[in-house]
Parts: sequence; structure tokens; C-alpha cells
Amino acid sequence: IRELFVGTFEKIRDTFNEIYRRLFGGGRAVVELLEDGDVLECGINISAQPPGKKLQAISLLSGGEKTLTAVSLLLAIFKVRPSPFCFMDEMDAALDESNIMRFLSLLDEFKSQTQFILITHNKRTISVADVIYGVTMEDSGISKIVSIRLPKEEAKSEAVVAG
Amino acid sequence: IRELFVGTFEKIRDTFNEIYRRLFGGGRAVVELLEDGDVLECGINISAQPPGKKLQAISLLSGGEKTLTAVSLLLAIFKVRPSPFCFMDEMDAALDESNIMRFLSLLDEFKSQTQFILITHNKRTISVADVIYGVTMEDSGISKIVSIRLPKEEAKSEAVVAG
Amino acid sequence: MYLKRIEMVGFKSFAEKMGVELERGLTAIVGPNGCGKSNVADALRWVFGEQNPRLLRGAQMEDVIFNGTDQRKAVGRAEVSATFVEAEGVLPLGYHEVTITRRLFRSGESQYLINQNPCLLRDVRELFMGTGIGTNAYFLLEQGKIDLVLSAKPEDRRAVFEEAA
Amino acid sequence: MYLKRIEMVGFKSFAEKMGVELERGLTAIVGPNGCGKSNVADALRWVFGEQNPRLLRGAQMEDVIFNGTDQRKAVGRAEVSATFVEAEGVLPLGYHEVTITRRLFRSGESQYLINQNPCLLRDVRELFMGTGIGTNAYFLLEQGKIDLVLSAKPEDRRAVFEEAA
Ligand SMILES: Nc1ncnc2c1ncn2[C@@H]1O[C@H](COP(=O)(O)OP(=O)(O)OP(=O)(O)O)[C@@H](O)[C@H]1O
Ligand SMILES: Nc1ncnc2c1ncn2[C@@H]1O[C@H](COP(=O)(O)OP(=O)(O)OP(=O)(O)O)[C@@H](O)[C@H]1O
Ligand SMILES: [Mg+2]
Ligand SMILES: [Mg+2]
Repeated sequence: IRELFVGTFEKIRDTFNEIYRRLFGGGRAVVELLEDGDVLECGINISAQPPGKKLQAISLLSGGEKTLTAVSLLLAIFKVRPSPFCFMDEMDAALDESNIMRFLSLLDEFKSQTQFILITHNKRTISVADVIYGVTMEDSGISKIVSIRLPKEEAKSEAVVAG
Repeated sequence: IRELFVGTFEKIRDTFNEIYRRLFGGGRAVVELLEDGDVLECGINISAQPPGKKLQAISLLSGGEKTLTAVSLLLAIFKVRPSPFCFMDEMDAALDESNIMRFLSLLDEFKSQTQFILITHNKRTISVADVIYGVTMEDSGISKIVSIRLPKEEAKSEAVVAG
Repeated sequence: MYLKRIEMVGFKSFAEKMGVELERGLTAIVGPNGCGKSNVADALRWVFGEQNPRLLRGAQMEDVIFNGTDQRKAVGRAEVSATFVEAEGVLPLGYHEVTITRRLFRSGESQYLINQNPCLLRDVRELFMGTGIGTNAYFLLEQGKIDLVLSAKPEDRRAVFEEAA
Repeated sequence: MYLKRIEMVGFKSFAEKMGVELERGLTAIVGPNGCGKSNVADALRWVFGEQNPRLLRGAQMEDVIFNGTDQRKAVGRAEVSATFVEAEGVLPLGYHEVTITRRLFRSGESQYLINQNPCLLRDVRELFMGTGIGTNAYFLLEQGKIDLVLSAKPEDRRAVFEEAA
């Protein structure tokens, strides 16, 4: 069991760094086992280095950098151990326009193995979705779900209208 | 000192409800002193009721409802005890388009007594600003500040370009 | 295997039965503030057996049952179902389609079902063991909680690596 | 009274001296992720005497001093100044323009100044007592922490009401 854990850990560590470099265009991301003896009991520490900056603890990163670092770790875990689906609630809220595009193009690569369900207010995210659902509250307090199942092109113009 | 505290508290309580109703178009917001004897020592409890819904604890509210409830409380405190300035870091991140407009029109009313400095990625917020500053990192890791002090109309088109 | 459908009735703001039909690929859920989008995420976390009401933004588990509005009375039970398809090679049951259901009554009684057959929570947990889905895994990222992926206590993060192993 | 200028040098990612000239009304600060916008908010919280490095997203106070990049070496001190104008009727000093400055050296030594005159942290705190500005007040809302306004422990919320009284 120990070999299995260390083997998986090392694969996630390498993939995490690889995906991080893709998202940030350089830099590196490090996940290490804290030194406290037995590999199966010790904690895990994460640090990240955006391109051109020093390697720093997670707490010093900005809101958007934290989101992208977390996404890199998440997708690294999925690469090593695929999950059938992933639900993300406004994961794009802290990202600027160019990072949203990078985030979406990365999800696009994982779409064949993992199904993604994203809650979002962002028009760019809406425009790349295959299917769109709207949740409404016509009678206040009661939620209803409406499918806006248009083919992608129509969905683009609908989403803008729904703003 | 006890009368002073209770007097201020009641004013904030009433103003909080008034501003909340303006932002949500109805409903009510309640702030009450928890029953534990001495008015100067007890805690404070907040609950809110969006229009048409039941009065609920803060934890059941949605992300956007929480932001607007917090803004109502903050501005109620400012109304009773004005502060020269207020700095908000991406306060608009969880708001949908129509709530952003309500939020900005409320700030507009307070602009004469309080100066607002808002960090934002949202184009609507940028378009109502009197002055815009851009922070850039041309050399990675080193921040520089650039003033985009255009008169409001030009700023609208610049901000869209800077997207 | 992928998630084909989520159905909710009496769960939080979903007073009437509502469902979402899903495909592979990317699905977006949109709507104004407070309309009930995050309640869909809570429904998904709940149906897999979540026992901690705080992780569903409530104080006690009863808070997930529709508690009424100005126009409508509260109801007595919440029910959520999640249906997976192409499950034959992935889940131990061997069926093509597998639906799990969870119900909670105001009396406090709760029920779990797999393909309409009553079962225990333990059975639901065992069914999804090792697929990356369940109450402890990273398959569901809540609003505003992205930091948890990075900053959870070391032992929480370890649990994820172990789950992956 | 309003805030006229914030100047930073050696503070976090501001290796070179940078300033923001402000007017009354609404000022927007924009820029890509990670460029240093929230560092301006941290500078403002720090200059008023914040003693807890965690509230500045660091582990120890030294983390606020520029610690270098690939191209540039770390520096030995951080300095932030904040200038208020039309202060004559509001702050006890009676001047039209009041500037507060805070410096921190890698040695751990820290300095406070009011209008270029060295003073103690206590003097800065007393100067702004009752104006709604200072380390405990609600004048600065950090990124992603909006919930703190609503959910802080009752005694924290009390402190704000008391400050207002
Ligand atoms: N048991 C319940 N019965 C009825 N309504 C409930 C119940 N629990 C929660 N709600 C309501 O659900 C609403 C919250 O919905 P939700 O958090 O899903 O919104 P959202 O669409 O995610 O919004 P946002 O975009 O602001 O995040 C609240 O207004 C709350 O009153
Ligand atoms: N002492 C320091 N020396 C050098 N750089 C630092 C220091 N402290 C923090 N930084 C850098 O500042 C950056 C964070 O900046 P900040 O949080 O202000 O970004 P932001 O503009 O708010 O971004 P976002 O839009 O993602 O919230 C980090 O990348 C971090 O490396
Ligand atoms: Mg939500
Ligand atoms: Mg920031």
C-alpha cells in the first residue's frame, strides 16, 4: 500500500506542475510531503511560483492565481484518477478575461474523460457550453429549471440576450 | 453611554432595513441584540428576508444575496456614522448584471459623503468610475501603476478595449 | 459512465419537481442571484449521503426541506435522485442505468434507494467507492470555497491523495 | 476630508515608488490577475498600523517587504504613505493636509510618522479615533471576505456598532 500511495503521489505531483505551467505559461508548482516520518501519516504542503516571481506560500498569491493553482491541482488528480463528472460553482468569478479563456481551453481537453457542470455568470463560459440550463424564480421563492438547449451558435446569441 | 449605544444601534437597525428594501425591491432585514442581559456585552444577530421568501438565517442566502445584505449593513453604518472613504476589493464578483447596477446606483447616492475606491474586473463598474487606475506587471513580479484618467466618456471606450 | 439526470422535489427552493438532463461535455447553469443555482449543487452533495448540514449551508438537516414562501406552504419531505448511464463497466451492480435517491421527512426519517430499491447509506457509499464521487472527494467545488482545495489542513489534503491511490 | 494619495515603495510587489492620486467620488482600480491590485488594499490596511501579518496574507510581517524576482534583488525596507486633505475640521491636528507614513526594515525595526515627524503607533491610532478609519473598522473590505461583515462572531460585530456610537 505504501508503494501505491507514493507512486500515485509522484504522478499527481508531476502532472500538477505540468498543468500549472500550461495555465500560467511558465513558473512551477510544488506539492510535497511534510517531513514527519511515516509517508502514510504525514501532511501535504503546496507552494507555487508564477513565471518571473519567487516561489511563495499559497497565502501570498492573488485571488485569480489561487483559483488557477487550485484548478491545476484538481485536474492533476483527475488525470491520475479520472472522475466521471465535476461540478464547479462560479469557479470563474475571480478570473480576468484572458485567464478565463485559458481555464476553458484546459477544460476542453479534459471533456472527453470528465463531464463538467459549471454554474456561471460569465458570457465567455456560457458561449463554450454544449448545453445551457436557466434557473428562474418567477414566483418568488420557487425555483424552476428551463432548458436553453440551443445548438452552440444560437446559444451564443441567446446568452448575450439573457445577459 | 448605554443610551448612546442603544440609540445608535436603533438608528443602524432602521437604516439597514431601509437600504435593504431599496436594494432588493422589498423584503426586510433584521439586526437584533441577542438576549443576554447587559446591552453593552451581548452579541448581535442578523437575518434577512428577500422579497417573497421566508425570513432566514444568513447562511441560507445565496452568494449574491449575501453580498447585497452585507453592503446594506455597511452603508447603514456609514449613514449613521459617515466614514471619509471606503475601499472594496472585487465586491461585485458574485453579483449578476442587474444587481451590479443596483449596487452602483446606491453607491452613487453615498458618493457625496464617502469616497469609494473599488478594485474590479467588471465593465459596468469601470464605466461609472470618475477616475480609473490600471495596475500592470510589465516586468514580471514588479507592479506599476498607470493612470487612465480619461473623462468618463472616453474611459468607457478605453475600459472596453482594456477588457 | 456519466451523469444523465438530477431530479429534485421539495429540496430547498425546488418546491415542484424539477430535473436537469445532462450530456457528456460541458453544461452551463445560469440565472440571477438567489434563483437556486447553488441549491442544485447542494442537491448533488446531499444525494450521495452528506451528513453535515453545515456543508449544505444549513443549521440542521431539516433546512433542506422546502420551508414555504408567502404564496406556498412548507412541505413535509425533500427528495433528490441522480441517474448515471453507461455504468455497466464501472459500478459493481452491472446495470447500464443506475439511479440513487435520497428522501428526508420532517419527522427526521430518511431513506436511501438504489434503482427504486430501499437500501442503507452504506450501500450507496460502497457503490461509488473508488470512482471519485462521494462526500469526501473533489468532484464538487462550492461557490467561493476554491481556497479549500489549496488550504485545507494537511490531513484533509491527504485524504484526497489517498482516495486517488 | 478625503484620501488624496497613497504611495508605496518596497511594499510587496511595488519594488519602485508608485502612487495613486485620488479625488472625491468613485475611483476604479483595474488590471489582470496577480498584477498587484489587492496589494494596494494591503498597503492601506498596513499604514494604519495593522499588527497581524495574516490579515495581510503573510506569515510574518517581513512578508510585506519586496522579496525579489528573477530580475531584481529583494530590498531592505517597505514604506507606505497615505495623505488626507481638508482635514482641518476633522482630525485633531488642525492641518489642512495630513500624511501618515509607516516603514519596516528587514531588521524588524518599524517607524511611524505623521507629516514627516516620527511618532508612535498610539499617536496614529489616536489621530484617527472616531473617524471610522483604523484597523478595526469596516472601511476596507477584502477580496472574497464579504461574508465577514455578516458572519463575524457576535463580539466582532459589536465592536463595529460600538465604534459607530
Ligand atoms: N429549505 C428551503 N426552502 C425554501 N427556500 C430555501 C431553502 N433553503 C434555501 N432556500 C432559498 O434558496 C435561495 C438560495 O439559492 P442559491 O444559493 O441556490 O442561489 P444562487 O442561484 O446560487 O444565487 P447566486 O448567483 O447569488 O449565488 C435563498 O434565497 C434561500 O432563501
Ligand atoms: N513581499 C512581496 N514581494 C514581492 N511580491 C510579492 C510580495 N508579496 C506578494 N507579492 C506578489 O503579489 C502578487 C499578488 O498580488 P495581488 O494579490 O495584489 O493581485 P491582484 O491584482 O489582486 O490579482 P487578482 O485579480 O487575481 O485578485 C502575488 O503574485 C505575489 O507573488
Ligand atoms: Mg450561488
Ligand atoms: Mg486581488
